[in-house]
Amino acid sequence: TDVPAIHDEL
Amino acid sequence: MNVFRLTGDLSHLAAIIILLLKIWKTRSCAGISGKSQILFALVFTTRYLDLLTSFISLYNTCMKIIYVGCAYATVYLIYAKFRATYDGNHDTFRIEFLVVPVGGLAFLVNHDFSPLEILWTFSIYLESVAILPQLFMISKTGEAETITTHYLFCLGVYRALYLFNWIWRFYFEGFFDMIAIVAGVVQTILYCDFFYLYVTKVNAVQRFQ
Repeated sequence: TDVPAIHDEL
Repeated sequence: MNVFRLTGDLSHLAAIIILLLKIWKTRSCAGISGKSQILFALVFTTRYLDLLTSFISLYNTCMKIIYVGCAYATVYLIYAKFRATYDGNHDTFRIEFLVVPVGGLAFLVNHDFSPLEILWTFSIYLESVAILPQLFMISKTGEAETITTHYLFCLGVYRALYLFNWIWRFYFEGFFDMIAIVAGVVQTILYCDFFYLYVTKVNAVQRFQ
């Protein structure tokens, strides 16, 4: 799966 | 940012504020699980450590600070200021049965084996089950005050809106975070039984049993 570089959700 | 995420965040904020105001106005935390609130404080603390390492937006930073601040304020009201009203005898869920397996899972299934990422994963898994002590307490006493059910309803709506948010982001941004989505689905399912009772009972008789 993709690895989000940054978690932009709360 | 899409409409589902914004309304989801606002619903989450509403839930947190409803609970805080309820305890403050009634000078009582009867019927509220302090253990669930400790777990939420732990969830926000471990997830928002990135406040120290990365800046996403002013909105993001402000909301994180508000969520963390309110979570600790709630724990303070329950365990310090209004401790005499805390219903500890009915708040008997063993949180180590949640924290330990969730911690183990975060080590095993994560996007990246780094401290911050493992803590983020831990917070995602823990949030999905953090409400269980509260639901357990309600099932044990057999009742909840109406305002407490509004709190739970807002929390459930927040999770459901986040699911729509992820569907939106998958189609329009190609965004896909398996860990967040699976945990989010689990969390939403936990609220389904409550949603049913809320719609059929709370609005009918103003008393949740």
